[in-house]
Amino acid sequence: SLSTRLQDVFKTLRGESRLTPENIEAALREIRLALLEADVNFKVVKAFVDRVRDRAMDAVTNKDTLRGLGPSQEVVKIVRDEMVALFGNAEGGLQATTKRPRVILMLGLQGAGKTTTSGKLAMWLKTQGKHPLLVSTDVKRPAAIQQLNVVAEKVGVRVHDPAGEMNPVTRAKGAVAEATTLGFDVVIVDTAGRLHIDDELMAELVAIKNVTDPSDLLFVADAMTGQDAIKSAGEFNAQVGVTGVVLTKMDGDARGGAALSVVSVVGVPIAFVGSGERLEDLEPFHPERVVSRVLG
Amino acid sequence: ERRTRPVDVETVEALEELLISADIGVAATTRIIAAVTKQSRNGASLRDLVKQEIRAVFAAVDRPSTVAVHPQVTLIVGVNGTGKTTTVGKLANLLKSQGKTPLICAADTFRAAAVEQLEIWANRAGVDMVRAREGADPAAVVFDAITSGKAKGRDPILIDTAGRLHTRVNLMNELDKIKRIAAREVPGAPHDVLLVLDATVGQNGVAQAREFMSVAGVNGIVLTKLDGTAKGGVAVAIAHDLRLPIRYVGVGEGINDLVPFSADDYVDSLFE
Ligand SMILES: Nc1nc2c(ncn2[C@@H]2O[C@H](COP(=O)(O)OP(=O)(O)OP(=O)(O)O)[C@@H](O)[C@H]2O)c(=O)[nH]1
Ligand SMILES: Nc1nc2c(ncn2[C@@H]2O[C@H](COP(=O)(O)OP(=O)(O)OP(=O)(O)O)[C@@H](O)[C@H]2O)c(=O)[nH]1
Ligand SMILES: [Mg+2]
Ligand SMILES: [Mg+2]
Repeated sequence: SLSTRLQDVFKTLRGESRLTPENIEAALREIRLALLEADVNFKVVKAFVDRVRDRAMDAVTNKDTLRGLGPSQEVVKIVRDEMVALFGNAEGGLQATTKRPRVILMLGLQGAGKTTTSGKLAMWLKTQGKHPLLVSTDVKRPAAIQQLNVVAEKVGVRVHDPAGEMNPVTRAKGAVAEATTLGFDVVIVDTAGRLHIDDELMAELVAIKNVTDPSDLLFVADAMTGQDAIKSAGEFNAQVGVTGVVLTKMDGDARGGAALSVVSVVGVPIAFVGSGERLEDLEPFHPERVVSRVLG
Repeated sequence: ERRTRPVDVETVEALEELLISADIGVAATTRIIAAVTKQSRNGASLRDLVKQEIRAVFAAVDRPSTVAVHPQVTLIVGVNGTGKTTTVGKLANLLKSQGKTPLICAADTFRAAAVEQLEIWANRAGVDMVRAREGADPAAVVFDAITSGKAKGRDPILIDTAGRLHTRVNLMNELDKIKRIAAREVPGAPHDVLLVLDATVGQNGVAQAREFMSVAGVNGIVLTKLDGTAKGGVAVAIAHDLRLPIRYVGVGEGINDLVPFSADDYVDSLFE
């Protein structure tokens, strides 16, 4: 764990009892390694370490060493606090909106968990007394529409699935129209996985967004993603816009550094966490838990 | 001699950033950089030495030798969403074009529309598929597929399995059971156990490889989604630490988007 590693660092610095510029640098080297091993993006690590250095140097100059904490504990506390602050104090969950119906657009790379999360969200909303309508705009992946249909049936929610309609934009628009007509208060739009470097598919996503006017654009990201997280999240945000992140497969043992990278680059909170394959496995985001995991 | 030193340092830092950004990992990057900075240059750039070093890592890993047993049984495993089902479809198509007679086994009896997804791929590849009888468990489908394959002279038998996190003990035990059933039906089966890894995976990919190797006997890797911006650098650490070869690379969502791994192409792409 980072605490143990920093303890070792300070031990080898001849048992120093307070922070100094020298031992701070030694600690920062260890922090950098720990964060890179936890899959936090290289650039995000650099910016983060700089911030920790500033805070630690403040502590040295202001002599405001926290009572009862040794230097290694002091640094750990600074790292923890900075990381929790980075994740923001936002509650997670969905955006406040007056739009009716509320439209939630699911976006992300192939295999991240969008279709499964669409079902989980529908279940979550249903238990809150909402009436969600699901629609798949994935006309490409074999049996994608069928997958969402099966998921919807398990949750007990309606799907908008016009037979023979293979235009993703038309499918999305039709779902919003049906929701308006029949009084559904939420539409969850599942989209096909796509690469952020695929111009044609990114344009399709923007077209779907334009006909549905979503209040929530959820970037669904796999918790085990490595350095690439900053690229994909950054591009989706730049080209389409992202209001929240869903971090999936958090029930594994990936350190989850991608969480830090994604939030840093898109500047929006983690809205939900996927913690399993069942439709019940959707949780609100707890910054402290993810921080403990990243720090190891 | 002295004047080249500062330039070296700058290049070393740039190379470290490149390797770490490719998900090669801190440990492997440190080892590679240490190895090349010790070497005599002979006019080669530091970059060329790094490429050479990584190529050597892959060259040191042998492909498993093909066993002369038929039908060959290939098991496709990995965590959720990495591209297993798509890879089975592509692989069936590729092997058929090479004159083989593959049979697909739909052993993911759990996920919504998993069998339907694989069936569409089987149809596209022009290959038969064996699916579960009502309520059958994955090992039973594997048994059925091998029985059918033997009877009809199909070879190899490609088994698609459900995605599973390596931390789920009961799901990993299910793979062990599949292995044992296959071994009972064909000597040495499964002859190939391919771990499908998503190129976007971070250091957890090494843990996945370690665990799937220990429980399911993984002897090769398929690295998917290399058509994206991710470099799949964990494959370098996996080749070095676990001596697992990359067999194939996925470069898209179409049926022809599966190619045999080339270390030269891979190393070149790291520096693009
Ligand atoms: N363990 C675990 N598995 C998950 C989680 N979320 C999704 N999955 C699994 O991940 C795999 C991929 O999920 P999908 O919902 O099909 O992913 P997708 O983003 O819709 O995929 P594409 O449409 O192909 O881009 C499936 O096996 C899901 O069951 C999670 O939080 N934990
Ligand atoms: N761009 C790209 N996408 C791929 C590649 N291989 C698979 N995919 C996509 O990744 C997504 C997941 O593929 P699947 O074959 O369903 O993955 P899986 O491992 O079988 O998923 P589970 O069975 O749910 O664990 C699909 O959208 C595929 O089209 C690839 O090489 N490149
Ligand atoms: Mg999907
Ligand atoms: Mg599958």
